Amino acid sequence: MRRIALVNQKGGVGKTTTAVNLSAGLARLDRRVLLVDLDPQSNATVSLGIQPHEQKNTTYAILSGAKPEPLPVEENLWILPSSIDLAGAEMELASAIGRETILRDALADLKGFDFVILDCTPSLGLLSINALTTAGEVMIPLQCEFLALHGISLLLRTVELVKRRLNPALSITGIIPCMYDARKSIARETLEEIETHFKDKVFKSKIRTNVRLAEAPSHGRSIFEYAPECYGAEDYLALAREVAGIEAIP
Amino acid sequence: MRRIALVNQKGGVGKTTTAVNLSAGLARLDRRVLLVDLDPQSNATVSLGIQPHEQKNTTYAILSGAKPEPLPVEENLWILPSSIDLAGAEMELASAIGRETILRDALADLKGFDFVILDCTPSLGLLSINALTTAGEVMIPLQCEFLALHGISLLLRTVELVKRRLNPALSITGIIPCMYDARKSIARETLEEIETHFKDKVFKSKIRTNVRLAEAPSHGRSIFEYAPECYGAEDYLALAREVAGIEAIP
Ligand SMILES: Nc1ncnc2c1ncn2[C@@H]1O[C@H](COP(=O)(O)OP(=O)(O)OP(=O)(O)O)[C@@H](O)[C@H]1O
Ligand SMILES: Nc1ncnc2c1ncn2[C@@H]1O[C@H](COP(=O)(O)OP(=O)(O)OP(=O)(O)O)[C@@H](O)[C@H]1O
Ligand SMILES: [Mg+2]
Ligand SMILES: [Mg+2]
Repeated sequence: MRRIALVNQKGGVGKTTTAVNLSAGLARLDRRVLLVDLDPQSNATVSLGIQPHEQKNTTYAILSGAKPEPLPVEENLWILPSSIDLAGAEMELASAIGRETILRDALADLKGFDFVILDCTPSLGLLSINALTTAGEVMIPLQCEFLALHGISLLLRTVELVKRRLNPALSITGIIPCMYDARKSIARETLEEIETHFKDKVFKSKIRTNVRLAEAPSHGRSIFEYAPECYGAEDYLALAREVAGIEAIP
Repeated sequence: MRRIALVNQKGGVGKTTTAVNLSAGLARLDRRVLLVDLDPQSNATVSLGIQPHEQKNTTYAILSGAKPEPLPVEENLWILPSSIDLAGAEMELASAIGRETILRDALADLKGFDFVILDCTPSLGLLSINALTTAGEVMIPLQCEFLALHGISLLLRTVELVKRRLNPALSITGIIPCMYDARKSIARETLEEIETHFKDKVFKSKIRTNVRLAEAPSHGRSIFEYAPECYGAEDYLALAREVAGIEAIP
């Protein structure tokens, strides 16, 4: 079972869009996937058409001791939804013994999934640290814009620290270029800088800007259900194939 | 002295772009403006060409007791820069007595400014709460996309709580529509929903999507110095006039 955390404290870079559509893409490739929403804004939950306030078995309940009961969403895709009460979790967890390992232990008995994908908040607080302690791999969605590059060093240092002190098995699988618009010179320049700096740690599959990806959440569907022929679906399926280790279509 | 906090826990909605360019716009209108960077990613600091790691009088130092020494940036515009060590502040402040009022007290002796603009992290943690306790007004940059609408109720509730328990003078001045692209139906629909829901609390000046705004930070300049004739400069000057209470140009 591959456990992948999507982390980047820079906001609005495509973490949730990637969590939802990479999960759905892997499900299309017949992998059994569990998506875990660790953001109190419940963007991943809402993107798949689930009402957060109606859910009982939320990630907040699971962090408080409830047994995880994954909710089926599409074929081969389940979710552990979040709700607004998760907003208080960071303050509540702050004084708990082993506060960084609560999620890892809560999900320890999960069976029957090929992939567990963790969607995180735009911060490196306790919820994101719990995700890094639970995961075996980190993927970094990165918007191809100047400001998004700037926070990377803090993120890499935090991952290193979690690896050394809490989770020796943790490794960075790669950087996912998101919201790429080849018409903008700032995007081309930023992508060049990312590829020079991170070399083979950058996924070959780049996610282009595509308005369908921004529309799909308002219909509560993954991109494959909402607009299966668009660039967004093409790009996320190519990324899913690359993550699953399937040869790219020449 | 008007103290304005730009807050929205949704990431990437235009908080920093608005903090930098509204501040610079007000400075163009001959207001004396202090920009305070409360994000450890230092995006506002970097956007104005300042190297965070070279600064001594950072917001972290000020929260730890140093006297604020604003750094001049453009005419009529000063900044209190942030740096990476601010990332540890939330955990360090968590157990301090009166932890929510430390910034307010640290800035209490500031004189000679017409506006203080506070740029916040994409979260409602202790740094953002400090900003809400320091400010007299809240402005909410809101991206015209579906997911950005979803977190607003949590934000409004948090502002209400801070007003009741910590800062009775706090009020929401308005919502600033950001990154608006009239060609996208999702943007038009979202803007309609914002205006129906929030009525006169929505600023008349809308900020259109304009690639110059994304380029300016890589040159370390406000939009007025980098590309004074572009839509981005036009929109942020109109917003600055509206915030300063100057009649809109017909
Ligand atoms: N490739 C894309 N093309 C067009 N729009 C996109 C794309 N990826 C994401 N978006 C839109 O951009 C916005 C930000 O994306 P998203 O919410 O996935 O980022 P995030 O990193 O999860 O944000 P946060 O930091 O708030 O958690 C959303 O409105 C989303 O619909
Ligand atoms: N009106 C606009 N037109 C084009 N690009 C924009 C506009 N406003 C912001 N951007 C770009 O979009 C990205 C997100 O904006 P910004 O960093 O200001 O948001 P933020 O809310 O401060 O993000 P965070 O939540 O990480 O603090 C940046 O790369 C910025 O340059
Ligand atoms: Mg998200
Ligand atoms: Mg910002």
